[in-house]
Amino acid sequence: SLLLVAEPEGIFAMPDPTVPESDIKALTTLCDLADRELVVNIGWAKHIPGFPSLSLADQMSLLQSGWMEILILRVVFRSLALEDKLVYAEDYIMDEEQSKLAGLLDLNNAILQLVKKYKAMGLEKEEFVVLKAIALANSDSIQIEDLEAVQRLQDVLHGALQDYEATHRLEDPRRAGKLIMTLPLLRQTAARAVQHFCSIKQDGRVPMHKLFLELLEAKA
Amino acid sequence: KEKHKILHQLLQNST
Repeated sequence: SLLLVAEPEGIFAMPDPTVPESDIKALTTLCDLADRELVVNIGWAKHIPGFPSLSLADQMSLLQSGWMEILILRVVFRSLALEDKLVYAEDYIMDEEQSKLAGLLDLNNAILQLVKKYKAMGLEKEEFVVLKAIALANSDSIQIEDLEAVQRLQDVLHGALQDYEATHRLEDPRRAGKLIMTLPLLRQTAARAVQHFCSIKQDGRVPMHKLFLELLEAKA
Repeated sequence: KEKHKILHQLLQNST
């Protein structure tokens, strides 16, 4: 219930209507969107029960490892109602053609594989919010100071997922496990995304805001 | 940690 309340509202990409469509424009729009979503996601993390009790250093380490997984999982959940399209924002939906134009066809297809998986499972909002918190708590940073505290956070969130499934999905006793088993693909996809945006950063043709850059650098 | 100023600030803000 706390995670459902903490879930942020959707945000808008607001692409500049005066700039002609191009790969640079699409990537600039996405990087600006990601930067604003990251601010929102840091605010969200503070509402995960147990997260604010971690040391500031451990909160930072988890976010530095897991931020892209959180961004992608949010795009994936928003895209569940559509076919072969990614809802980066309510006013920014990418189809295959736009993905090609932005040079994001491979990355977006990888994200669509996640969408397909969760669609087939009928992922519910309750499951999505817990899974997203688990992705953060389980982001495998090598810099964690208090591993026991992070383990306790993982246990609480894992327990919440199991309790939810035990009361709502009695017919499938393995559903919690099935959901957890989707996380490797999320990790893999996020790593691809980070790699892609790191090379865009190196190119230097797309303006990026400071928080996005800071977190990309934490991954480099 | 110096390198991650913005994340640090955002986490410290009470909002």
